[in-house]
Amino acid sequence: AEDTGVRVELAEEDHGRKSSIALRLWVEDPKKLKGKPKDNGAIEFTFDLEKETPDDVAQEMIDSGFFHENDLKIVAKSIRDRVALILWRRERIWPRMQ
Amino acid sequence: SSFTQVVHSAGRRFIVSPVPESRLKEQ
Repeated sequence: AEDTGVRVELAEEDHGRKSSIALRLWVEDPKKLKGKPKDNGAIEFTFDLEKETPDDVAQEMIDSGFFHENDLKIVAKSIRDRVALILWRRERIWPRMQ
Repeated sequence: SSFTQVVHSAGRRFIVSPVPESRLKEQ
């Protein structure tokens, strides 16, 4: 996944069972964003791998004032890349459980 | 504590905490 300047990581161990999982997002390189992020804290949130889309969360982050609306795509892509990796890993490690 | 919590109208909670210095790229 290309480096968007926004990092998204698991905020808990993933055992492949739960559909909702804790993620942590922070801006690693503010220069890559169009708008100025509100602060450079790490934002932790829960994401439902089955019911929600990265765009939902990105829009909520913008509504909550964390990011400028012009950065919706970058934030959504950063979350999407991490979610894809989590699902890919689950498929490989716990194929029968998926 | 240095944690702040923001709850979005759709109900999702965002918990903001400082990023460890080691995880921030050189500015």
